Amino acid sequence: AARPLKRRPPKKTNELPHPHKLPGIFDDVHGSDGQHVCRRHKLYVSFQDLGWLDWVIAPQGYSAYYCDGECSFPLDSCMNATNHAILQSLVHLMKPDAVPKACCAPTKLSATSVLYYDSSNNVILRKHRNMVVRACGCH
Amino acid sequence: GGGPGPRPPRGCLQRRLGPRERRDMQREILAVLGLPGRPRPRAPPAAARLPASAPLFMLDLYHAMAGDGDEDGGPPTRSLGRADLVMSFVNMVEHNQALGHQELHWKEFRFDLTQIPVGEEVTAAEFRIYKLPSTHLLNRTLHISMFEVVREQSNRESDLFFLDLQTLRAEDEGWLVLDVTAASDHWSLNPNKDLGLRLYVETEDGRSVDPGLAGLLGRQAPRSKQPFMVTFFRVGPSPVRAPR
Repeated sequence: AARPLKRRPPKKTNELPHPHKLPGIFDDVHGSDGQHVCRRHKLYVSFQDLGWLDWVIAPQGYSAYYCDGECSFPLDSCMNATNHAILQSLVHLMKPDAVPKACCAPTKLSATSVLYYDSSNNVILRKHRNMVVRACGCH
Repeated sequence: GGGPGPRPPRGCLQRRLGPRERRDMQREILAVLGLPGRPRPRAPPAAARLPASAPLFMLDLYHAMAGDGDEDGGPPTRSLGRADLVMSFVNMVEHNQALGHQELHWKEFRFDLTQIPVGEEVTAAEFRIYKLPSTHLLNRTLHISMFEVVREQSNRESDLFFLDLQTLRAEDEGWLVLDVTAASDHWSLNPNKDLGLRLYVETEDGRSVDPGLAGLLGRQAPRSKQPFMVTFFRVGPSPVRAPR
């Protein structure tokens, strides 16, 4: 017998930040159930606070950032989610105790450089790869 | 600093680190950054002294490497390209030599290379010396040649290894950059041996000239114009850090 058509709930559209806009202007971004979605957060490593400025010439510290937030279904393309992360989130919905959600991690990293004196007063310049988070996503 | 910090997991008591734990954390951050840890400077803290030639040059490199160097149209030296470690060497001993009967002059610089990290690939090495306009050799063309002192001999002239030759005018002024990359092959063979660099100046007709008369400044120059050496390294893949 034809059942009365169930009214489909309106499709929820997650207004998520576009990955190419640095989060920080989307501070109040929340997913559907009011949780923070996966995004980049500010984190400043201060050489001044660490007390190193008498031998580190430059910089005074650097913005390292970090990734934090929920990777809850639906993982829109805005969350830089890999296909595997989307699949894992689906399986998590079916077996939440067996399979965890995808996790929020850096998808793009860049280097930072430090100029300092060594014990012979020579000046050294070191470049360190993968020390600054440029973008986050669900993996 | 920065935005709202990470929310502590439920039930996790946040507490302040004790001084010892704080020092351990700092040591951890130093290790991640590959910094050697606070040096015990021999001289008064270098930062308190007048800006010297090497730190000034290295600060330009820092801005170029950190990507801030746009305003000056790119890195101050082509060697910066692939390097991820740059060392400047200022501690050197300088000899001014003249062999009277042959009227042969040279300047010799000795560098302590014990700080060179063993096993890193040298991509380039430069010797930088400042030249003032010469008031003794007007309108002359000068040939500046640089050799590495490979081995000193007691009964005869030292064994020398040719490194670079630059030609300039006696009235020229500025930093003269001599390429000493070829000498780095010997560093890895004798890591703890000082590096000896010898500099000659000749006129077009082959006459040896005292480098000081040609306007080349040595250790007696003002700090911002003293000679120094810069070495560019490509650091191998960082060794997997043992969990601490």
